[in-house]
Amino acid sequence: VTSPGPFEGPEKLLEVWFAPSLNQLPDVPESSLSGGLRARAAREEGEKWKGLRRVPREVWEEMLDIVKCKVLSVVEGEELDAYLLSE
Amino acid sequence: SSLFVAPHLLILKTCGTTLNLLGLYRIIEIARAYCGYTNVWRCFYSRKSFFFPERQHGPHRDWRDEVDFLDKVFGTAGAAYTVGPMNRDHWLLYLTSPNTQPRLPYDSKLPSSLIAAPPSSSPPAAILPTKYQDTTLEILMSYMDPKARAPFFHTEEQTSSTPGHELGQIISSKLGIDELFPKDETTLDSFGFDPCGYSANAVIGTGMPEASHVEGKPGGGYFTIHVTPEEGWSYASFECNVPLPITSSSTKPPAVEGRPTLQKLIRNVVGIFQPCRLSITLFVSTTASGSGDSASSVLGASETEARAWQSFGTDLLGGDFVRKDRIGYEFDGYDLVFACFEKKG
Repeated sequence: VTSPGPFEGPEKLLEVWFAPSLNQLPDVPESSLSGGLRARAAREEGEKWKGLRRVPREVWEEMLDIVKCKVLSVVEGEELDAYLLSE
Repeated sequence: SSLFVAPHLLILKTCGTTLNLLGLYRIIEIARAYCGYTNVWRCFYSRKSFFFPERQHGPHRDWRDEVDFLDKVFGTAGAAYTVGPMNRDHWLLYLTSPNTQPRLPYDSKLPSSLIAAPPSSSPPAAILPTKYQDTTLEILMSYMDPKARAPFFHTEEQTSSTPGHELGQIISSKLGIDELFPKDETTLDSFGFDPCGYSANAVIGTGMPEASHVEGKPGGGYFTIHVTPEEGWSYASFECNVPLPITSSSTKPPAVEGRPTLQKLIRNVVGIFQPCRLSITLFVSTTASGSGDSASSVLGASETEARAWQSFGTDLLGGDFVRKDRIGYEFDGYDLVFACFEKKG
């Protein structure tokens, strides 16, 4: 068994923007999730739409397997999901 | 490490020997398969110089390899920069020009098991302003004071009896991390690792800077903290995109619902982690003129950038620190202010 050695603290930070803002989502085919990667909570509908139109967690988990991270927990804001990861 | 997902963007921040960039292909595939996004509006990749570059894998072994990897995806739309002193704490940045069609080095298809049926109806769209200012603050801190490192170590007894999230909560409360922003608008998720280390994500308000304007409130955002407290290579990072007032020598900023000013937030964070060396970066979008109600977006982008430049003055962190560098960059659509500080002695 080899020692894992010292842990590298400095992070790699990747930001991928698919539109310049929440209100300028590009035109996309009707069959796709026009609400974007994550559901935009519609305030007038309350909780009704929350969780319906988003990329499922297991799809992100599969991407994170490639990166070598695991999800520890998730916090959901109205417009943002925050995943706390291992490593 | 952390992942943030909003309707139009994704932020992946990972430490250790993770293969962050290898996730980019899949992110593009997912966005295409689920949302019909064929273009990437902007892509940013950045990191501080590694303590142990020889331990990295894949494209992360060298900055040149990382740039080559990104160039293969974005072609001539990407540009790479080194900011700060090359033989000390330099910072590396890659960014793309707007609206690029990414290329993947293989036939791009998600496994069928990952494709879900699309929903049958759409939610009504909320009315949001089209103009707002995107600002991101990052504070990268190294060589923490032993007193500041101590709370991030846990005994075997602690870790065997206390779950990581509970440990995280204890640390957050003890150090005042849960009070960096008003508690009533903050959802904090933190974790204490065994035997040491700490991570936290926080969602402020709705979670996006532009989202609350419709209700006449300042926009929200996130902050994230990661700490590796081991002696010799101790490191803490803080990142935040919450709109904040920025003071200048001649004007007083308007108060925003109990939120700190940019300078006060920086001082509070540095006070918690007590680093010997740190770099601060502030990205400000310049494509949108200010609108809405948040204090920073009331200002034009250039004024915000000018105030940021002034605010990263030699006196930002008081008499204990000396500023080594202050560098300004004007990119296409964004301005960057970078500053390095070192503790005296």
